[in-house]
Amino acid sequence: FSTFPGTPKWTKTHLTYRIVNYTPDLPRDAVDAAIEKALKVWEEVTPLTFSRKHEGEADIMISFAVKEHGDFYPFDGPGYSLAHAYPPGPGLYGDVHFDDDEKWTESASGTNLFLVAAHELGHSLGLLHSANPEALMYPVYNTFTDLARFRLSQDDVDGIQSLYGPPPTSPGTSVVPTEPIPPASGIPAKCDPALSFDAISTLRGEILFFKNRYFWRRSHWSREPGFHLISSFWPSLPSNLDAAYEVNSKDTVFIFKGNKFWAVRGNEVQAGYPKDIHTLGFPSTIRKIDAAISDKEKKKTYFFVEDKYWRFDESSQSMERGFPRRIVDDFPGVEPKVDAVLEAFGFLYFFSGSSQFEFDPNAKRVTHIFKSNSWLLC
Amino acid sequence: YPLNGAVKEEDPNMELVQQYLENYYNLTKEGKSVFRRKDSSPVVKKIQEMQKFLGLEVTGKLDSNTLEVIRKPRCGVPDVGH
Repeated sequence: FSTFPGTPKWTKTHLTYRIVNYTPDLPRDAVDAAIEKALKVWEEVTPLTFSRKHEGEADIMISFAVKEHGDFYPFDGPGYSLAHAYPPGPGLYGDVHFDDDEKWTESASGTNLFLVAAHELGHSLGLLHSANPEALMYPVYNTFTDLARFRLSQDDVDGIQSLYGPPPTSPGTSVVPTEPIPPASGIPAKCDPALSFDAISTLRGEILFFKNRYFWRRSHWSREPGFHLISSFWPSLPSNLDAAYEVNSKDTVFIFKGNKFWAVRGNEVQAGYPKDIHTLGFPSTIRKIDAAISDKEKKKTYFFVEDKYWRFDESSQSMERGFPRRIVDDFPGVEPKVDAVLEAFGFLYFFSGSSQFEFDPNAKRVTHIFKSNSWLLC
Repeated sequence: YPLNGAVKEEDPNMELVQQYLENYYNLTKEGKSVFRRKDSSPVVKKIQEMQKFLGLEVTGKLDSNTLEVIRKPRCGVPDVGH
């Protein structure tokens, strides 16, 4: 790693940042999320903390510009120079400029905003370039970085900790996160007998179990479920989700939190989302939903809210008449509130707290009760 | 005027390389005349410095690997402080 001549660094540990303008390439909340995630990368290995300002001067002013933009370092059109940033200090120093002649994206196509932002913020904090091709601070953009497994290299951590030291919680050792993770307190343990889930959904043959900021990923080809940050796949999605379900015919997973829902196809959050849940036909009294499952045979989607459920017709894209109905009337033995629902082997699995009710829709009764985390091979 | 000797075929990559070394390796702009000949020692030294930093084989020459890396998108901050 290397630092700027004279080793400039911030003399305070709490820094402010402001996103001055936005690129037309991405929704604003995707830019917000990418910047927030990039800051978290450095926050997790130093004593530094960041807060956002929406007006006035901030330590780190973040903006998009093309060609000449007032700092004598004009950008050069598409390709070549993607962005630049200035070392710690007043005014222009600490600021980050992105070349808006690039195609900024949330994925591996185009130029990934999170990845470049994490690099440029390294400069804003005082790091210059690294000669280590594995390091985030290596100057050449690596189009093959696995975004899902992004991590700082030891070189990056050594560099930033040479300026600011380790985070106060770590015992002074240099922390190299196996993947960008928050302090240990926030990590759910998959074999905790009390484990409950926020939401569960299939996705192209896999099963995703969402909890807090994370999800476990059960796939056919690996016995051990993978464990990931939601933001490492979908930076613009919130954490602590309410519900999720896949509509196979659309190859889309719909994800709910509060009165909003998103549509994702693989890694890509679909344009035009989030939308308001009331556009699906819920009455205004409904603030959020608890769980949802879509039946690909019948082309019906079931939404569970407290002790009732609604049925949505995927063909007419409308909520069916005669709903809501009480859950116990049609799914006897399933105790509200439902956290998540999964369909597998012809059964419905209703998750409620640390229990999971296996419901046989033909016999119309609960056939087994398991621990919720039985799918995680505990 | 005396003939300047055989006019060398201008290497089409020279502009790109010169820009790169000026932007990221502190090649001073007055080195412009120097650039007429890519085998002049300041330029060779800068090419070697760049190759070393970016983990390339240090040949001092504009081989294909070096040219490939020069064309890749990158951060606009210099590799050597200035």
